[in-house]
Amino acid sequence: MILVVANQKGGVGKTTTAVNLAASLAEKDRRVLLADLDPQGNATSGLGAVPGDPDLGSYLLGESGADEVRLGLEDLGFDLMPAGEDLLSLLAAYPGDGAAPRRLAALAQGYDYLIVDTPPSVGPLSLIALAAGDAVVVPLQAEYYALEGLAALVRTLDRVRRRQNPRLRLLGILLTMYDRRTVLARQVEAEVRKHFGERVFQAVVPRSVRLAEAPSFGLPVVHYAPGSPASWAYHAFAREVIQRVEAA
Amino acid sequence: MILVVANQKGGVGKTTTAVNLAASLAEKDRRVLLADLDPQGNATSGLGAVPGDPDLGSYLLGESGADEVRLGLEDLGFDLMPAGEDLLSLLAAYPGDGAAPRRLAALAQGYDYLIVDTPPSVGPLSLIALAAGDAVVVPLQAEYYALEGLAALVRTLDRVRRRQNPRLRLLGILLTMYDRRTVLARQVEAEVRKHFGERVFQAVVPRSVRLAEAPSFGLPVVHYAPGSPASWAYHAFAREVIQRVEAA
Ligand SMILES: Nc1ncnc2c1ncn2[C@@H]1O[C@H](COP(=O)(O)OP(=O)(O)OP(=O)(O)O)[C@@H](O)[C@H]1O
Ligand SMILES: Nc1ncnc2c1ncn2[C@@H]1O[C@H](COP(=O)(O)OP(=O)(O)OP(=O)(O)O)[C@@H](O)[C@H]1O
Ligand SMILES: [Mg+2]
Ligand SMILES: [Mg+2]
Repeated sequence: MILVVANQKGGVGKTTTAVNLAASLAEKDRRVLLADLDPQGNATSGLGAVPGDPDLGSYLLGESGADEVRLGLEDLGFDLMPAGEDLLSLLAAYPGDGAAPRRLAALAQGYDYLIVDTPPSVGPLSLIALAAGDAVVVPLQAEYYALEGLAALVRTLDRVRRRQNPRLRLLGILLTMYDRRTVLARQVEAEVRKHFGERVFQAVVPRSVRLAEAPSFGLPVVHYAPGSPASWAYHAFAREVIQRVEAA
Repeated sequence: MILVVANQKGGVGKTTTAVNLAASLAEKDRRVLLADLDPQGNATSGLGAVPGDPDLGSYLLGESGADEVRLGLEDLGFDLMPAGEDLLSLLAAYPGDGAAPRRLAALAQGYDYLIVDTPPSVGPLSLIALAAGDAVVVPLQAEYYALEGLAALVRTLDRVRRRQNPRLRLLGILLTMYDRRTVLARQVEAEVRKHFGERVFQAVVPRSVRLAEAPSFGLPVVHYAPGSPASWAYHAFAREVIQRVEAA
């Protein structure tokens, strides 16, 4: 199962969601590979790894084998395809053919879940992920600009489904950075649940400084602060992902 | 003076800073034009405007005149070049020559400040702004990933200065979404001030739900909640910008 974590709006919790979903699924004995397709390399550094050399970019360009790039994160129980400089070369060289999406999809072999983190845009790197993916998880900050961008994102997913990848579906929308004390968050939640109904996960990730702290320790929050509300929320989210993917 | 608000890290407060700097400078009797160079069009919608038709993209492509695109925001006291669909055509058609940056720079005629909001990436649109700009304001969320991206951003600015625009300088770094109760924020602030010294503005924008609410009313926070700490912070920031630009 290839899950793409995407939203062109910046700073909505894509990387935080990709990292914590990977860690939580691994704790539930799924075999998981996390691929960092963002040149910023936040998923890579947020797990305490250094930029790959070679990296996911050189694998997608066909210049390196998967085994040369892949890192085994022993104590977290899942593997990582790290970001690095070659992602920028992939961006510059992207021919738009199906080679890169095919290579990305091939990484799923031997895993239950391949989770792909993407940059804040709908540029070539995100399109490679959407062309290769089975389903998309959309983290959504419960705020005005993020809500506004949702319609454009859904149109992009429709376009990719029509033109390149007929099996691509929206697995669900995850509300993140949710501060229940604010009217704004409750309004945005009500609006999103009205429009998207069941496609909005029940789990809601609260705003929590633990999530902002965890990357500086190179750990997912489910390891950094295992009893915290943020950790509970990401475990609840992972259980819902399993239900939607495996029960189907 | 052409000020580019840039940071490839997503969700750090670029749009919020561009909109509130424009509004605050206008209240201090400066003539201000805000240009929304982000296809997401958050600065445009956050000011209650609809996507331009024609928009800033068609102006930069040379297909429309500035007067056909420009909107006068009477009650806010400044003008806007709205984002729209043509920004995506500009992205697709970007020839990399100097035409688009020259047209962007020409918009500054007749204004004291041209403020340019950019998308979360260092793609063609941000590079057009950096090639045209006099100085860059870098909003920085006081968190780990944002701090990590700063070195890459400074390298990009150096590269643009060497290759395309020798007068481009870093006007300063503005700490945003600052929650003084957290150790993380204070640690990041100490780190940034140690490395960048005077180039970090004294003004610090606190995390405030007023800033997240304001765009849904189509208003900058300095109009939406004029007595709030967030509004105070953006006015203090605007005064520092004036000192750095006009006293020099
Ligand atoms: N629920 C949360 N509560 C508080 N802080 C959070 C939460 N989720 C993420 N963060 C922090 O907010 C910032 C933005 O999150 P993150 O980097 O995961 O978003 P992103 O969508 O991946 O950003 P980009 O668009 O740049 O890729 C980070 O500093 C992260 O640590
Ligand atoms: N100081 C603040 N306190 C609380 N919320 C804020 C603050 N500044 C901005 N926001 C809110 O945080 C979100 C991100 O801010 P904004 O959209 O301005 O960032 P950006 O850098 O322009 O994002 P992008 O990378 O997508 O362009 C928005 O919903 C905004 O309303
Ligand atoms: Mg990210
Ligand atoms: Mg923005």
